[in-house]
Amino acid sequence: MRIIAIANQKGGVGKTTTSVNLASFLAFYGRKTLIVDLDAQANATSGLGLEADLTPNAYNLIMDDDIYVNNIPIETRVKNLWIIPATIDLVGVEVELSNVKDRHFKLREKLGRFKNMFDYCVLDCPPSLGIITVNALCAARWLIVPVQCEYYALEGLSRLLRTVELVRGRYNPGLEILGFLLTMFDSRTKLSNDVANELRRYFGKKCFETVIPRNVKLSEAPSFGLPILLYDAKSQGALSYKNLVLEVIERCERV
Amino acid sequence: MRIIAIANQKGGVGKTTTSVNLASFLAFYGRKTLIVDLDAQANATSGLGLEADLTPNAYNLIMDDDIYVNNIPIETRVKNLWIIPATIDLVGVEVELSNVKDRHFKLREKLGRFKNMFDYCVLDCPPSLGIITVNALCAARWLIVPVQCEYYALEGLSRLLRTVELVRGRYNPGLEILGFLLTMFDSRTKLSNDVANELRRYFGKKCFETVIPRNVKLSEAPSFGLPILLYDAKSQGALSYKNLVLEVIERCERV
Ligand SMILES: Nc1ncnc2c1ncn2[C@@H]1O[C@H](COP(=O)(O)OP(=O)(O)OP(=O)(O)O)[C@@H](O)[C@H]1O
Ligand SMILES: Nc1ncnc2c1ncn2[C@@H]1O[C@H](COP(=O)(O)OP(=O)(O)OP(=O)(O)O)[C@@H](O)[C@H]1O
Ligand SMILES: [Mg+2]
Ligand SMILES: [Mg+2]
Repeated sequence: MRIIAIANQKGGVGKTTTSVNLASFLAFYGRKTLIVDLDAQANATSGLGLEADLTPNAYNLIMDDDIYVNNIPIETRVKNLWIIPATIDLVGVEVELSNVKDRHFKLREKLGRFKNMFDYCVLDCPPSLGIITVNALCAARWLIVPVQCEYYALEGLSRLLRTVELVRGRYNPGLEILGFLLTMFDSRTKLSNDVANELRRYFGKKCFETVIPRNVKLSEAPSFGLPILLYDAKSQGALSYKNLVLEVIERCERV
Repeated sequence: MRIIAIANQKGGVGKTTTSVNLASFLAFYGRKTLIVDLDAQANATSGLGLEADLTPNAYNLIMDDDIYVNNIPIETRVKNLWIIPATIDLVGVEVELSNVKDRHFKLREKLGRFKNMFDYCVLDCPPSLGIITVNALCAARWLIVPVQCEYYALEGLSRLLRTVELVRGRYNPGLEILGFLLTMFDSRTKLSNDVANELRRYFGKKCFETVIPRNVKLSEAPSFGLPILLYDAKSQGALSYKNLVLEVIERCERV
């Protein structure tokens, strides 16, 4: 099972939109995929048409030692896609794990139990660099960093990269950045173009070729509980996420 | 000193943009104003042209008992506006305060020491409902809730309001919602109009008359370390935040 974390502590940069649409296109291309919603806001859960606070959920996954793997993932409306939904209880994990031994490896250990059930696992992270995001980085083989084409989003990258280095050095030497993904790109503004040029200058080939444009269909789809491929498969939003998945498959399955 | 918290756990909805521009227009209208950056991302700090991780900072404000008030706020480029900058250390507060008595009132107690120095105090919160945001809600007299004109932003409001009720019931009966502020409004999209109508249906007069349009000047200004009134005072972004401040002054000073 290939585990990909979608993380960036900056809020509103497109983590959930990327998680939901990446996972659903991986499923569309025949990969059995599990998405885990690690954010108490439960946006990936509702974006796929499910209620928040179902049980069992991502809190049970991290915190309960006696979980029985077979009954945790829930089917979604997308063929080949299952979800472990979020719950408000995730808010408490930071403090509840603070004195627990091996607290960084809780998620990694539990996801190991699913390794023969799925081809891919996508982890949607909350907007913070706390224990939940660190757990995701410890469990993941790859990291995708959505970068909104805005100044604040660019500014926050150095902190994220320091955390990645820290995790790689201490807990998960196999963690690699699969790529930086430009999101909400508006070709008409100088700011979008400046941010894109800056990102490519720093990270070169680590930037995905695919750029996700600002596309209102992408922000409409969650209100129907649908990923873009079921909401409007012909939209620019759908085409760009489809191209992204082809790049992701090429990068992950090339080795 | 009138304390206003700017909070919403949804990421990227315009909390920092509202904090920085509200505070600078309050200063522009002659109110001595203090802005406190409570987010480890330190966006309000850099949005006003300062470095992150200066000392003393918001972490010292919350955690150090022997702070000497006079030397904490730092002058900004805006006349009448001071800031208590953020630092990466804020990330640790959630765990460090977890077993401390009266942990909800740390910020309130400390801000009390500044009450004769400023007319207004604006608190920029991180994208979470953890102990720092709860501290801000316990310290504040008023709360402004920025709501991006998107589905996920609307969906998260019920959780925020439950937290506000909890804080009001247990810790701060004087806390009131000053208003809901629609941000990044794009009159061309059905989604923006749907969200605006929905918000007004639920909250009526609690919604500010002023709506902040999506305006690229607002997202360019932080890269120069300037609030909108110093970056482009004639832009739609500047005019809308100016109108907001007039509404805020009217609501706060009417009583
Ligand atoms: N390419 C896009 N075009 C238009 N709207 C988008 C695009 N990507 C995301 N959005 C919208 O922007 C908002 C923020 O995106 P999203 O919620 O995916 O970000 P996030 O990083 O997961 O936020 P959080 O930090 O709160 O978890 C959402 O309302 C979403 O629908
Ligand atoms: N009205 C607007 N028009 C255009 N861009 C805007 C507007 N308001 C905010 N922005 C931009 O949108 C992004 C998100 O705004 P901002 O950082 O203020 O939100 P936030 O809620 O503070 O985010 P976080 O949850 O990360 O703290 C920023 O890059 C900002 O420059
Ligand atoms: Mg999200
Ligand atoms: Mg902010």
